[in-house]
Amino acid sequence: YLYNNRYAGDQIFRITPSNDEEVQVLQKILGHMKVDFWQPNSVTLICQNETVDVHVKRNDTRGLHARLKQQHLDYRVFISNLQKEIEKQTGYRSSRKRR
Amino acid sequence: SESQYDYEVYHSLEEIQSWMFEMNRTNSGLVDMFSIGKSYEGRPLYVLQIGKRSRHQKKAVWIDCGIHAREWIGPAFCQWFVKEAINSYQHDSVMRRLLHQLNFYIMPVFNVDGYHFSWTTDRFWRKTRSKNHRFHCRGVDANRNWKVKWCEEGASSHPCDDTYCGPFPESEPEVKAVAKFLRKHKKRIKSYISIHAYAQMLLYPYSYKYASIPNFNCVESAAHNAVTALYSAYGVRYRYGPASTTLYVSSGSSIDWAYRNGIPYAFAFELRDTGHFGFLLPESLINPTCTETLRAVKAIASGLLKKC
Repeated sequence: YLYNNRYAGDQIFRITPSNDEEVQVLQKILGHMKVDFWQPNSVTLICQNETVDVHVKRNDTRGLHARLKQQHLDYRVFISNLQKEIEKQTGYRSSRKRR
Repeated sequence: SESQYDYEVYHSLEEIQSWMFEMNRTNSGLVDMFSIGKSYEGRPLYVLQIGKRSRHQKKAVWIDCGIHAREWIGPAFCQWFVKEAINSYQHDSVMRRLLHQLNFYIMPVFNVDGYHFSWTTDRFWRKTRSKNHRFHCRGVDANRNWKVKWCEEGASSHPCDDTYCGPFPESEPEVKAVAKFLRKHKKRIKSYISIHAYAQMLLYPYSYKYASIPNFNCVESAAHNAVTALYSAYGVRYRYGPASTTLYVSSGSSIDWAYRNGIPYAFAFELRDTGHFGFLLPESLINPTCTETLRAVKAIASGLLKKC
């Protein structure tokens, strides 16, 4: 596996806060998690009606799902298994090449 | 060899550097290769100069790719541009005119250490790989490290943040080397273009404040022509405008620095997509993404040869 399979089960969440209150709730939730912001670049740049893409580690996905549902925040998972997507991007080819 | 090089796959740093040497070796009339310095980990910072040799001082366009390590479509585009420029020189009159009247400085991988690290260890690494002994986190955001409104809104002074501005402006040897080169050639360099991903946008100064640049009309027109050209390829719409309003406010960015240092047309492209694959744009989309972006860059370069 590429990268020693470190991304297995990690997910990319796409969250769209629709008002200021949701922005603040989302900043609070993500501010207390160790997530990797894909866009925007940091928690302070979150603003309403702009999509937030975050990379969530596999052990944190269940908790984030629960919190987002609890807060009725609009979200979806646009990459459900990051490792698989990485393998698809170059994995099949480059492993063949290495072999 | 050059003819076997596959431009529709992502390449490692070593492959890209070997390719650069090969392009330089096999296209001596149009290509020149040089290094502008060394990275934090000691790797050479290679640049290709593309253009018909001339005794006269020619205007120039600078294009850098891969400031942020995980944005792999950037280096793919830089390689695509070089290949297209050389291959179409004979039969495309627009490209031939551009290469006769302009030089293009192409830096396929700006953040060489970060790019290598994103291939070997962390696919989603963004920053450089510098180390400050006082902090356990590594790396500086090379697009927050330029000496323009450094480390103010939209940048972080915390070393563990992805938008860390660094201990001081141009602290990163990669940024310092490019800034030094651009300063040295700024009379001739009329356009600075930086390739990023992902958002499908074409951005121009300012990033650090909500204000219009003095030559707004000309830059806005150039951006409009560029995204119109891009759209003509596959119908993909790009948003364009000042970075501060089109994306968000950020300080210490390369396009603001280039503009403040006298380069009249400074742009940052945010290439495909808008969040279906994000940084993991499949290799099957390299061709259309690079084809459309090439049209935009040619439009910007052609605009430089006209009066605005």
